[in-house]
Amino acid sequence: HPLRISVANQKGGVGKTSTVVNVAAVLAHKFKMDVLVVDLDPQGHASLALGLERVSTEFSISAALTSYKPVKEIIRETPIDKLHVLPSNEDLAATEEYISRQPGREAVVSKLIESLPMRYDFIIIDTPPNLGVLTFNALYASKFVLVPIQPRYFSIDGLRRLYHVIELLHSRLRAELEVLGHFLTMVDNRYKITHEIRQDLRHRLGESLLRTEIPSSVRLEEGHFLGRPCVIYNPDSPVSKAYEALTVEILERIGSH
Amino acid sequence: HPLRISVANQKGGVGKTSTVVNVAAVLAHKFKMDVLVVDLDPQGHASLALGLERVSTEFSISAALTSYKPVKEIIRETPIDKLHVLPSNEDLAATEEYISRQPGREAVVSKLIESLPMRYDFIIIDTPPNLGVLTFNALYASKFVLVPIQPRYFSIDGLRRLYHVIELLHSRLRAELEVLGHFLTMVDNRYKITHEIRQDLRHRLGESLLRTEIPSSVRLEEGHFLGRPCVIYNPDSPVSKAYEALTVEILERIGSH
Ligand SMILES: Nc1ncnc2c1ncn2[C@@H]1O[C@H](COP(=O)(O)OP(=O)(O)OP(=O)(O)O)[C@@H](O)[C@H]1O
Ligand SMILES: Nc1ncnc2c1ncn2[C@@H]1O[C@H](COP(=O)(O)OP(=O)(O)OP(=O)(O)O)[C@@H](O)[C@H]1O
Ligand SMILES: [Mg+2]
Ligand SMILES: [Mg+2]
Repeated sequence: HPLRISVANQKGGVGKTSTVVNVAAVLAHKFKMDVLVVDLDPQGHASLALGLERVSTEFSISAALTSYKPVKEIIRETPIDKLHVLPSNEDLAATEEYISRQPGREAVVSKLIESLPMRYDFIIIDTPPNLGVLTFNALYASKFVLVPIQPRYFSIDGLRRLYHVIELLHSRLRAELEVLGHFLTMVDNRYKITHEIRQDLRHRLGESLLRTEIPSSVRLEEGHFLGRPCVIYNPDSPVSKAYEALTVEILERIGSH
Repeated sequence: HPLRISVANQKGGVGKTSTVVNVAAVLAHKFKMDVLVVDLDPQGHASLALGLERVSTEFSISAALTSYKPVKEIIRETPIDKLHVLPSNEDLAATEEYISRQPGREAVVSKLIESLPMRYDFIIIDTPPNLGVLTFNALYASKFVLVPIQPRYFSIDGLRRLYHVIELLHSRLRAELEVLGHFLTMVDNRYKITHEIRQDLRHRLGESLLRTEIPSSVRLEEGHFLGRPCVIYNPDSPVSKAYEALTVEILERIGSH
């Protein structure tokens, strides 16, 4: 309590943010869970995708991470009942440098989460496209990490580095983090490469490759524009059904741990 | 001499690397220019896309940036005549932290380029998906920056931050950098959003939005797999023709400066 899950992959544009906001929305809206999204990306897109206006620094997660404000003054409600967010803005990049100079820099977000006054069932953390201090913090603060993978040739290359980071967090800092699973995103089955990469990943990852795949769909883009996750405003679309199925599979996997 | 161009956009997966390797290949192969690609992304994908095996740290750009080796021992030929590369590997992330502690940290790559023994006509720099010290170095070392933009809602949001960084490099460090232009990538005209974003960007950017657009095409993916840019192994495909046209438009713009 609460269940902390990071969505991470240092490759850019693979659907991390889209996954965070849609899985969080399914958990809150369909499963009536109390969910907090922690936006640990200076781009702040998870915050925007959940309907927030761009926040100023003093009302962003930076203010809490630098102890400028207590975290309960930073938490924001969203238009979705039971779904809250700790929003970020571009100053999180400078905050990352500030944090990175401190001893125990990987544990700053973990301590922040421990200090949360409310009880959440789930905390879902969005990460930036790199393996820097913010990502270390997300991973160290999490029980589980979910890895979205685009069926592209460069996707497999980056996994080794991500595992190496996780291994160092385990061996040096006794992190409790486990990989809950990997899953294919932006899947377009018309292309040969999709099938090639799927085969390759099934072979490499075995059970660690989730069954659910997220299809390529422009519907997700509309959600970003509206500031409402696709699973909320267009629940019958195939991509919404897929994110619902992904969330169910995640809950099953967590349950069997 | 040489003409230094960075390809930058902190949003992930918008086609920076694909643009760097294909424009560089057109310049070298079709226009017979001497071209150096500088891979300033710890992911090292530009290096892989140009046919190199993964390099060890002592043979990567990190070794030159930390003065461990002279840069001429790091430069590698590629299978494409007249196209060389300064390759990177994941240790460039650690090198970035090392560099970021030094005075004049934004000018390290610029000094490295000045020390190059060979004469190149063009230097094309690939950047990571963030506005960190490596990207500052790429921008500060460049005469021009090219900005690929995916027609997606989050794309416009990040441009402000990029301009802010460029403005600070100008005002604080007297950088000479200019935005050569922005261009749409991964364009799929079946989607309404593509037309919406195109209109919006034409309105906002005017002349600064290049005419050439790069269509969405799985052919680019094959090039990554083969380690041969698409413009080389499949020059008649629409995406290759588009990268050729983009290169011509870039040369025209440079010429009219
Ligand atoms: N299944 C999908 N189908 C179609 N488009 C998608 C899908 N998933 C994500 N996208 C779109 O692709 C782009 C990148 O997605 P997103 O921002 O979620 O990725 P990301 O991994 O968080 O990117 P970054 O590395 O920059 O943080 C967005 O414009 C998003 O709307
Ligand atoms: N025009 C295009 N059509 C189809 N796929 C493309 C196109 N341009 C790039 N891609 C693919 O999209 C993915 C991302 O492209 P690329 O790696 O060039 O982007 P990037 O901006 O360099 O990413 P990063 O932010 O991670 O450095 C790659 O798998 C690439 O093959
Ligand atoms: Mg994101
Ligand atoms: Mg890249």
